Amino acid sequence: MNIFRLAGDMTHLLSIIVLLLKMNATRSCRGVSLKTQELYAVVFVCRYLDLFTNFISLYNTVMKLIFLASTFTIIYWMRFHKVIRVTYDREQDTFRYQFLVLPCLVLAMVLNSEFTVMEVLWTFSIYLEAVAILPQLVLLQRTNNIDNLTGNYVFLLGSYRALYILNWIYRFMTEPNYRQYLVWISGIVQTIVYIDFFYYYIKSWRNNEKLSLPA
Amino acid sequence: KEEAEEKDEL
Repeated sequence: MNIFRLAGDMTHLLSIIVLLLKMNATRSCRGVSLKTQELYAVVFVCRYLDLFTNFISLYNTVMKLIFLASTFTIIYWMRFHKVIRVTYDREQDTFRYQFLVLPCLVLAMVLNSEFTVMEVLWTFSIYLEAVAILPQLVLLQRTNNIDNLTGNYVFLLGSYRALYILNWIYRFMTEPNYRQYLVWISGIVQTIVYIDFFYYYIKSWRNNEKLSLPA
Repeated sequence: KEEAEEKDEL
């Protein structure tokens, strides 16, 4: 574990904590995409199946459990919490799951390192994670006044991806046989998805303005 | 062992 990887994981964790705190404090999930959260739940479930088959480290196991539990908590609040569910922008959050899930599933069946159930699902989770933020970005674009916390959530998620790229570069230079092309390419695609958002986020921060994304 | 190393990321 290198410093970039740890910083990436902590940023990822922080992004989810920011979202949970925001929803809990304001009793509102305005501007949050349930579709993105449910896609993340699918990503985590498919990727963390190895919790049952393979022990890597206590850190690894605990983090996986935290990501699963926190994502399901967010989904539960957005769907069933008495107060929070009323604030969900159902009409705006219209991205269709199948546009993301089906291509990723097909790609994972074709492009994987081993054609087994576990490996295909793991690869599927890598591809799906790369695009799972799209419903959230579309929803942000439709929200006129993006509140700070939702903006920060997406910014932290993007930062986590950027730190993972640094982690891969570091590992590539220090570990002799370290190669994972599918993960790298998906990770780079995933980071590119955020670039446009980063541009407007930093611009609004420098100008001290509220964040809004042009349609 | 290599397989496990590959999948140690979250």
